[in-house]
Amino acid sequence: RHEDNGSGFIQTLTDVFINKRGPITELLEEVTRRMADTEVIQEGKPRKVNPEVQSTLRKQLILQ
Amino acid sequence: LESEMSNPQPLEEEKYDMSGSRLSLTLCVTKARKGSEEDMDALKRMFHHLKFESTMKSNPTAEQFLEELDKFQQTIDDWEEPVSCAFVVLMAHGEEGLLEGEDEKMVRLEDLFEVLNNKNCKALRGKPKVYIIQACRGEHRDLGEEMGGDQVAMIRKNHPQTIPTYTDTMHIYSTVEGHLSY
Repeated sequence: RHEDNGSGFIQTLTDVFINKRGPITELLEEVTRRMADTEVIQEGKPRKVNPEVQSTLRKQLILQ
Repeated sequence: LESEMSNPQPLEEEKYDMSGSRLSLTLCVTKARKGSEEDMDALKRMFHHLKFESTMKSNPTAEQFLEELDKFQQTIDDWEEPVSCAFVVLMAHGEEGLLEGEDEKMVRLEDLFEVLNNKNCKALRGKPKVYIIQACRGEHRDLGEEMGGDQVAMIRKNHPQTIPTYTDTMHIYSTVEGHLSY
């Protein structure tokens, strides 16, 4: 986590869920895409981190 | 069948009914997790924007993770109006399948997921349940790889008459199995 800005995952997810509209699976693809495009620097070295989604949803879930 | 094979049909786009109440529970260990308050603020804004009845609790012990989930299940089952959807956000240090409470004891994620499944939470039976987990799932560090080709797999399911215990749930982890979460 960034000490002032929070974690990349939660900050990206909340930004996408507030500002984008569509089925949750597509919103999460956007979250994964944004995180995959981001490099995290840890101990001076670049790292990658991306979310993992496991779903047993039977229908589209649309929040807004 | 032959004509279907040569002329694929678009999938039916059935949607969950979201006209009822939406409830969320956020449990976050902020102790020794700098920046986690900012995550809670962001989630608070998101749940307000998406019209969720949001409950947040900081620094639960391992046992309190389970107690708060049990309370949430009871609240949902006692809710006067129909409930359409529930979100649970869990944020703490962790290992694969485990979360660390404020007391540094571990709680099994599976035990937390059990509480709201179709067997244990009647009001959410067949309704979407979304878990968001911000925690490490191991010690591995991903250095990244060069871009390669994509693989796509499609599975088509039947529509059963009865509802399985473990449907309508989505688990969203901050990182893949075995890896650190930054």
